[in-house]
Amino acid sequence: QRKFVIIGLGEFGISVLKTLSDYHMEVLAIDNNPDKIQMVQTIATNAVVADATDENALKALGVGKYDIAVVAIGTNLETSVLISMLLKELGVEMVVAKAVTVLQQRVLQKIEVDKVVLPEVEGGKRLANSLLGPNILDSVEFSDKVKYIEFKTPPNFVGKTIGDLKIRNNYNLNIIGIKHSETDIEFLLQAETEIKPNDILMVIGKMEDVMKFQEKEK
Amino acid sequence: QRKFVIIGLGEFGISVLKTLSDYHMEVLAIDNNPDKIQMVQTIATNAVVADATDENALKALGVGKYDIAVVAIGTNLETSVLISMLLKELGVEMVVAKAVTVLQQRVLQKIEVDKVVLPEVEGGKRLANSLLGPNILDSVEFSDKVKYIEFKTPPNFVGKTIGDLKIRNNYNLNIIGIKHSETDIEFLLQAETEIKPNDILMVIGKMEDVMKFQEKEK
Ligand SMILES: Nc1ncnc2c1ncn2[C@@H]1O[C@H](COP(=O)(O)OP(=O)(O)OP(=O)(O)O)[C@@H](O)[C@H]1O
Ligand SMILES: Nc1ncnc2c1ncn2[C@@H]1O[C@H](COP(=O)(O)OP(=O)(O)OP(=O)(O)O)[C@@H](O)[C@H]1O
Repeated sequence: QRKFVIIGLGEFGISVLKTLSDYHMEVLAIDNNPDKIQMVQTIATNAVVADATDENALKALGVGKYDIAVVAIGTNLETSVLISMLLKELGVEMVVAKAVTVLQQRVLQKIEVDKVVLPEVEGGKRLANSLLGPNILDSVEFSDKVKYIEFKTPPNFVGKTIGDLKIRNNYNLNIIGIKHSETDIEFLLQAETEIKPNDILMVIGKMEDVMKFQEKEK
Repeated sequence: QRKFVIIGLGEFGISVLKTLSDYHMEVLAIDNNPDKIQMVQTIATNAVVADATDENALKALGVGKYDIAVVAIGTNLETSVLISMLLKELGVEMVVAKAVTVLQQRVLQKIEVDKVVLPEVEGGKRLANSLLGPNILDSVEFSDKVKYIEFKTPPNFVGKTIGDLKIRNNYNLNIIGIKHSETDIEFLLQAETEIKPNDILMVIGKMEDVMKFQEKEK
């Protein structure tokens, strides 16, 4: 099982920590602020107050044996760069760093951080995508062209079956499931599956095809 | 077509603006910092320097006629709350606010902001989910229980067909597509579709079923 180390317990770092802990992963949390470490004592496998720019401190913690490190310090690029470089030198296989601006991202990529996350920029794209149609309730980008999108059933779909609607042929969209409610989600769709009035369609396809569909079926 | 107003041009606000503009949406950008407004002149439909806590300024801009407002100011809860309340009072149908902490989110929800986005917290969850398996390349949460996840084909799947593998029956997962490469993505999977060595499987299912699958097929 992989071992994780998270450096920096801001909102982002803590969120990564909580999610990994929910899945019972082994996580070492490092922060130079004792209050932060105090706050996560019951969540992290281990939580240590240390200055992560101090190579000796990192060595003493055996950080090199960890598989994945997340450097979750957004406000200080120099700190984030230093820590990322030390982690790589000490042998951590994969270093993920948080950045706030695209410029920071470029610097981190230059020092060969394996993955850079920009929560603000990515969150903005995601929100904008979810706001783009009158019926689009939630939309998520999972590749450059293809998106997962949910929307309310258009009125003229109600009572028809998946087979009748031929969504793929008519609209170039792939309906992957139907949400009858937040907790009642149907994925194994058959040709005879009938659409009901409050169903939410779970669709994947290119954004432009989704918008054409919305125009047509308003 | 819906009209958007974005207040606050930090990283998040600008990202929302750029994405909406990419889709040719009508967007009014407001910020009280002239440099920010200068920066987005060619991107936004309209960009105006104004203090968005000033009700008269908002009225003069006809903000009440906008369908969706995004209040993208994370560092100052009071400002964000004031602006959100003014927008609602002026008649904006949907107000989305950015928050940094869950506590801020609760305050904004109390004043009936329609949607609160926490890019740091959500980004942390998303990253952690994508790091959870040796082969999970990218994972995205699109409902509480169900996730979209991509991973490399396990070695013993190569050469088998979708029909052979019975992924749904054996693993309770729904394979919705195969990425042969970033640009060559196949969605219309048939029983005879054969898995190739570098294929990336695009799967939806509950995280615990994905992890069971990963254990089994390492
Ligand atoms: N040299 C360091 N060693 C260890 N921890 C550090 C160091 N420098 C900063 N930190 C810690 O990193 C955490 C996050 O720092 P910072 O506030 O810069 O990040 P942020 O990106 O703004 O956080 P958020 O995720 O909330 O946006 C803080 O808890 C801080 O104590
Ligand atoms: N009263 C106001 N009226 C208009 N714009 C404002 C007001 N107060 C702040 N702003 C603008 O909002 C923008 C974002 O503010 P702030 O830096 O607080 O947000 P942030 O959440 O930290 O941004 P980011 O999205 O980069 O994380 C800034 O450009 C600032 O000039």
